[in-house]
Amino acid sequence: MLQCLEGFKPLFASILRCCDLNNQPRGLEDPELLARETVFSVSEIEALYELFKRISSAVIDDGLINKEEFQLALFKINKKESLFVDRVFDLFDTKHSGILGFEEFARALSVFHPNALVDDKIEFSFQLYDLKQQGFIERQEVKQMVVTTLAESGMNLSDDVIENIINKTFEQADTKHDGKIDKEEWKNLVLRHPSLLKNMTLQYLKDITTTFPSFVFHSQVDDT
Amino acid sequence: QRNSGPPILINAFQLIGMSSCLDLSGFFEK
Repeated sequence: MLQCLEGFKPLFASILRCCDLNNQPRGLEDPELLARETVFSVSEIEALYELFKRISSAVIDDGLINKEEFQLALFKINKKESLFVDRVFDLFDTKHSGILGFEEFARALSVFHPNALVDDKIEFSFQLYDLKQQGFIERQEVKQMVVTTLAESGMNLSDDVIENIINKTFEQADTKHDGKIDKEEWKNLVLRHPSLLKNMTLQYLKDITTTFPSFVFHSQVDDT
Repeated sequence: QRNSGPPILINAFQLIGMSSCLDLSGFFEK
């Protein structure tokens, strides 16, 4: 009889693993900690996790978002190399592993919440445009981003016109006249031209719990 | 005399901000 039960052991083990109540979903081990350290509530964190699961399983269902899945989620097609998507992905990838876990995803998206601090949005956008991460934005970097944007949208401007736009930008932004834009100058520019931060706010994040209601079936807490 | 020329971009970052690659709302669109 005992031998018979021995045979069932592997079966019982896998069933137990399946229903292991404290087997937290990967990346959502501590939604309350994430809620305390971001602008999201616990329910919003859990709803965001539903979005994360969708994105992270699009190509390889491994509970992590690689760059291909990141790009696919944004544009629904596999775009060719994109300077900006690379920069955004790198800023999400705070652990520099080349892949995004849920915690990185949630913390980065928190900055895009309408309720996030403007200073956090200014910091993120500065990092985004500081392509070489030198602590300032150089003229050459601005030109590279302008040319990239024009190429992406199929717009054509002569080099003179591009140089003119960049001259005008540095006239306004480079108040210390050292040929580069530092974080303070960037903040001053953005405060004078708030539209420069328009990409830094996603209204969708305000109703994430209604967009991804399925989180309630996995909710671990009663978030009133 | 009416100024009918194209809108003058105030600076390069406004142009860069038009890049679709910087618009993350795609995450939420099916």
